[in-house]
Amino acid sequence: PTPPYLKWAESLHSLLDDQDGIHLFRTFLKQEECGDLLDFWFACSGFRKLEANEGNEEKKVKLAKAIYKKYILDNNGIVSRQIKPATKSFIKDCVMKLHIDPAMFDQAQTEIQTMMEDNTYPLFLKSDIYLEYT
Amino acid sequence: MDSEDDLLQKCITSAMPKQR
Repeated sequence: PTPPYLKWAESLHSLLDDQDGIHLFRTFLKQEECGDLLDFWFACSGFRKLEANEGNEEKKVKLAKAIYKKYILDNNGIVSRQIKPATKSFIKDCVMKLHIDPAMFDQAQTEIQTMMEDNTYPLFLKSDIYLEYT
Repeated sequence: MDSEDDLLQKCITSAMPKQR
């Protein structure tokens, strides 16, 4: 069978589908001071997965606000700097008007994912941390 | 009710794969 670390090199999704892969990638990103990229990506997935039952409504609002505050509000944050202004104002609008939708972070997540695929993921595959692991 | 940080952390963890 293919060892997991070889699978990680196939695509970002293969890497993010494996606990050890995530752990190693996070260690690398933290070293590069951009660990928030990965946390934000997972936060968006988790938010989308929240079930749409009534008791969850309050939780969703709170969570949407928490994601917005932590990753998007501060324009100097690593995540915020990688998201297009139009996407940020869309999310801000949703939060302010309490238009909470499971897909409200999808565009931002895609932008961060593209950035990881083009930038941090290829760097990770060439990094000492990955090469030493293999 | 959880604090915002707890909620965020749980949300992040919930999106991760459970096991290989």
